Amino acid sequence: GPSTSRFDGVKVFRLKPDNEYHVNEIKNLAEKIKLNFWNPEGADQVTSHLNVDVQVNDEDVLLVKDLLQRSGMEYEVLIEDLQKAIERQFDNKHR
Amino acid sequence: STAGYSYEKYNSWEKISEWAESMATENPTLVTKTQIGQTFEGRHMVLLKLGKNTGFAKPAIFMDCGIHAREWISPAFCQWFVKEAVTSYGSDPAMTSLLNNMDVFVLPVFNIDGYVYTWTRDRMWRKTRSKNSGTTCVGTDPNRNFDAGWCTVGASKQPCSETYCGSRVESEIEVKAVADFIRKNRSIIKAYLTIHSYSQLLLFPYSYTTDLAAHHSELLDIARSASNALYSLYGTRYTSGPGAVTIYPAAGGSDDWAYDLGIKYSFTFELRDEGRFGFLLPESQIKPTCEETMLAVKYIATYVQEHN
Repeated sequence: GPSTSRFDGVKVFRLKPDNEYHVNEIKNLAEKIKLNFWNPEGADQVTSHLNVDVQVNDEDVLLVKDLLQRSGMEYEVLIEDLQKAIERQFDNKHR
Repeated sequence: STAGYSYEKYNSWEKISEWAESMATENPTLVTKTQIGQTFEGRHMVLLKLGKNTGFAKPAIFMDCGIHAREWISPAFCQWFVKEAVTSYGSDPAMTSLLNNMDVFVLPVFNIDGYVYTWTRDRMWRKTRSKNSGTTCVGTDPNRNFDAGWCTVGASKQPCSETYCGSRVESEIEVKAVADFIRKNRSIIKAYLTIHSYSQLLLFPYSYTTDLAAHHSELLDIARSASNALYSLYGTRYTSGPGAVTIYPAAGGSDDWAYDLGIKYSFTFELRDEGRFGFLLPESQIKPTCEETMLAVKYIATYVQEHN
């Protein structure tokens, strides 16, 4: 069956750094809180103009949103609730 | 029996393992199951050899899926490929010619322990499940653990990192098993394909350096043509090019290692999608994703067969 860990409230952000300041903000953030990088595969590989898809725990969402707004970095929320997305992947109609 | 097996669902390792056994039993002239080693937790690393029995060694293609545990669409593709090979042999001229003249080694799940862990404990797990001394952090990134500019760029020396390169080259028992098999069969393996997700990319060496590979032009032509073949079915756009300059530098990858070993036709697929679902691609997209990927893989396989 599906995994026993739950991801309620966990979000996946797409960050759009367009300068070195933004890149450093992401790298600094990765040192402060637990970020799970989806793409690229780690903070070291973040560069400007490369979309960064990153999983953020529920308790860190407000901190991340605040940082993004202060830095002026463009972003979007790709996945609002990771737990629901995990459940939705099993959408085979024959299941 | 494989009769009721669903290729349009994600399957647990238990099911995949039983399916592999049945595939070999039901298709003895076309499919041979072997074991190339054991995982850290002691599971058998199952390899399927597809190809018409001729009594002598044929040139071969090696394809692995599931290096990264959470990329579930990747093992789904390997299962789809085996199913297509078996069912279309004798009716599809390209597949028939391929399996008459070459063998295809398919490793359905490379990182089995990690895959099991994503099913039972943590859906987002990526690495192996090996223990690291001096830390409670578990696992190494198997695609940073090959001997290709190991741990020089785009990899981490920190065991807690998702891109941890390991304590040494081939420290992961799974990586060593695959590398040993390919080294042992180096003379017959003409192409290496590794299936990942996501990003819709078709990459080739190098990733550990921005230097271009000696066969850059030919590999680029192949990758572009394969991407065009893939696009022709559902209009899914892929970007192709060498890893380091197309996405980002990353050392220790399997495709770079295979290329440097002398396997000229070495490619990495990053399947659907471009981030809407990421690692959580719905099962309803397994079929179209595998169908379009088959076109690209068959293009490369045919090219290799003709240029062997």
